[in-house]
Amino acid sequence: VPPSCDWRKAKNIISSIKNQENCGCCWAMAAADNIEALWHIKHNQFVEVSVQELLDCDRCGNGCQGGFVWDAYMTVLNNSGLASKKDYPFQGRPSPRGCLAKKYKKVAWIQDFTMLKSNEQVIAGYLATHGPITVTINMKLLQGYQKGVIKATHTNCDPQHVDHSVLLVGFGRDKEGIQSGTVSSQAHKPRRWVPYWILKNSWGAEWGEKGYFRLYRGNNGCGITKYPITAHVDHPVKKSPISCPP
Amino acid sequence: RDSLLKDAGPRPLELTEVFKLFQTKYNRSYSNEAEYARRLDIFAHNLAQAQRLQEEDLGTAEFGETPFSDLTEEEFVQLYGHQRAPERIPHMVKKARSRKWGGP
Repeated sequence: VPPSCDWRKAKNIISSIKNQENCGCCWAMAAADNIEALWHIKHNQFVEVSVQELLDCDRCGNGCQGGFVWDAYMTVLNNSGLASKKDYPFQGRPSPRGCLAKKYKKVAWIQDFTMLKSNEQVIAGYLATHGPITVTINMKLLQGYQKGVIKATHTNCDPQHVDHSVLLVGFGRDKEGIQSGTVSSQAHKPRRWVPYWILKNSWGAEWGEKGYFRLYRGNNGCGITKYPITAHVDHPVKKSPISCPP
Repeated sequence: RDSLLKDAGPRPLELTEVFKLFQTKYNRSYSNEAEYARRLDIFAHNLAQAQRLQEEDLGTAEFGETPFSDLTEEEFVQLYGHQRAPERIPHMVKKARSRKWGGP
């Protein structure tokens, strides 16, 4: 496992921050973010896939009332791929005409999806060598979050209760109290390295750190290891894999 | 900041000013006086909560005002989490949903 990894630094790998607005579709956005990133890594081709198709064609129906990333991948497999965001744009509510998957050309598809071991070292290793992974966390501390690394405890962020899916895009270490500009509030504490995960959210780029947030790495903060799930996008022609920039 | 974050009792002037700035920043309006007062209370509670989290946090996180500062924790999870929610979302949130970015 490298000391750090940030897929945002690789050109054209991570798509822009999405905004779920008033639709409880973080599960569809996280899955779409995952598929877009893996397609960019494997095919060196930038696509933006249709979240609306995942909402409309999800087997549980009414994807704005919540859902699960594994259902999103099942939908992609059942429909043999996904249309583009351009053809099938996001509306933030179910389409009155239902699932329109058959109507549009597919721009990306997956071969499988798997859940990784609930171990942060394993997750970091996979992230660095294969690409971003969806995780589902307890969102409680995000309501008032502005920036920096959240070091949750099991009392203020129950790791067993997870209710928000996001995309894991990297990890690193922060020097406490210097980089985050919080010297004043932390001056009384000895400065240490704070290992963190970098997570891509779907609440727009104005929220958090330009749409991202960071969680402490090493204590299963907010249940980040509960459901590490990723699609598999195989490459038609075997090429040497690229790895995550440090 | 302490005077801003009293959880109970009459609202200090500064808090209502801060709340007014919040409303302007996030394009908020409330359907009546009672709703306004209720949201102001929730706002004060959330800022106090943010200060507590900031003091407790052992990382480098900063907590404070966000677009969700006038939502209760339940509304926040219901709107932005992916738990299967009951069909009806409380009326006042639905009414305010017309905000372009999707806030209450």
